Amino acid sequence: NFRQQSLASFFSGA
Amino acid sequence: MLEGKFEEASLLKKVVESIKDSVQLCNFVCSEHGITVQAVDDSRVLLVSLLIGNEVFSDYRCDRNITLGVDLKSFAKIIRCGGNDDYLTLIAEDSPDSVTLVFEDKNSDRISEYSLKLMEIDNEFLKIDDMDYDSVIKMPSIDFQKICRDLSTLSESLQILITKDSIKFMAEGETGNGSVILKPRTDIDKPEQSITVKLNNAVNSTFGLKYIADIVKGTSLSNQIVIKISNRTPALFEYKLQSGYLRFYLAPKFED
Repeated sequence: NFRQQSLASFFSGA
Repeated sequence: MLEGKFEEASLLKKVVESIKDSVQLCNFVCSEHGITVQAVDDSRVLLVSLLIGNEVFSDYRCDRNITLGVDLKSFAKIIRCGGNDDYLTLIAEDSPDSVTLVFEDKNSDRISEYSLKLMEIDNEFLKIDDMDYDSVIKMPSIDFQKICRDLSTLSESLQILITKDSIKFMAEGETGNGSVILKPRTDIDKPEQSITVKLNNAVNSTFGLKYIADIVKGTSLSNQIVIKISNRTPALFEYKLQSGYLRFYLAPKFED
């Protein structure tokens, strides 16, 4: 099972 | 004041059609260098970054920075009113509450003028540093579109595996599985058909096909797509313009 990551984990402010 | 004239309205039409399903409200930031847009989709998974360089325009002037807060759905409706081959000029005052679009038919004296009301859009600009990616692939954009559309019939996720001599796209679903393997190739007569792989590290990344379905709407902008991927970080999908680019940053899926 895959879980969708958010950009917020990678780009500050996203 | 902004005055930017496109030789053909089709370019801005394609750009708007490419991003309007990913993001609805966005600021078109106009400067002497051209027009930029950066916006994140509502689910915070996909980021759109656009640069229409001033060299794309046949005439361009923008004395000071002007921000056009645009509802893309409304913008798309107006922009469809012009012919693909028409000249299209965007005009805005320094602190505009609307932007004017002037379409000029090259074969007649017809001039159509529309204005779009602008909005105050509060969105933060993210600074995205250039990074080294594990792999960079370049391939025909239309092939990437077809592969993604085909595999989306099977699964919600697309797995991309890259080694130095192959690119493998995979989808696993309840009804069945599918995979497409491509090998690097150089086509001297038709360079746009070439497939290149630059590899620092082998890649195995998974992405939501629902987002990729929006990304491939940029296909008409460029013969080739550049995909930059690192394991466990957002991938960059890029369609190059004659001057500038349309980029999508897509957060990956991780296995639980």
